[in-house]
Amino acid sequence: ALKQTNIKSFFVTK
Amino acid sequence: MFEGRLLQGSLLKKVLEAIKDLVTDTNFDCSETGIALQAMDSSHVALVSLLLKDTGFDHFRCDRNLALGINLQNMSKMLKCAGNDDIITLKAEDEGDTITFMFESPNQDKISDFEMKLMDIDSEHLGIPDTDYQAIVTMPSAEFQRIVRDLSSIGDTAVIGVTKEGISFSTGGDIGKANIVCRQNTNVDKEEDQTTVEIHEPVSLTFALRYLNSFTKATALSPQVTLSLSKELPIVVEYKIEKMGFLRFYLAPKIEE
Repeated sequence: ALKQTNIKSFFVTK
Repeated sequence: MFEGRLLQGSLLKKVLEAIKDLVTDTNFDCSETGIALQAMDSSHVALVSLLLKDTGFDHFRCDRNLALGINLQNMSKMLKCAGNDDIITLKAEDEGDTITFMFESPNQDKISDFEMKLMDIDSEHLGIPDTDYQAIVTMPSAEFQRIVRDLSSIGDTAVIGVTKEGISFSTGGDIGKANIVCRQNTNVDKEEDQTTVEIHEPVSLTFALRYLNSFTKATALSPQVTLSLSKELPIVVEYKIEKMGFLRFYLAPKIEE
């Protein structure tokens, strides 16, 4: 099954 | 104070139409170099990044950095009152709680002022690293819109694959399967009809069609769209805004659990 990833997990919080 | 006069007011109308259903409230960050916006959708699956450079405005003044908190549905209501050929000026005081939209008809015989309330928004800024993408495809934006819309009627997710031959879009659902391949074609008459593929490595990723469909509301902004893909990274769907900057959408992929 495929899981939708969260966009925040790819970028750094400033 | 902040003031920006945009001769081609329809650009701003198009930007709002492109993002108002994806993002509810966001800050428009105004500085002396232009207007920038970064916002996630409520599910934190997609991110919107907009840049409108000061040099694209007929007149631009920003005395100090301002974060103008705006409800996009409300701003869209206001901008719908501007004619497509109108010049739009945005104005805000440094300590104010409103933004003014001034619409000037092309022959200056009608001037309208709309004042909209601003809101306080705690925004979370994400640092987007520079990435060397494995594949970059530029294609007609209307073609991309058509493909995404067509596939949405068949499935919920699309596999986007890029090889040196071209870009493929596949989906499947209860009624069957679909696969569309667009080959690189650089020998067409009009540059905007071209599909170009820059590839370092073949890549294949899965995305929710609902979001891709939403991004294509930006089609009116540019005749071409650029898709940047790398393994296990968000896809970037970019619409360049002539002389001003860009509207980019980042969409997180679906991965195997």
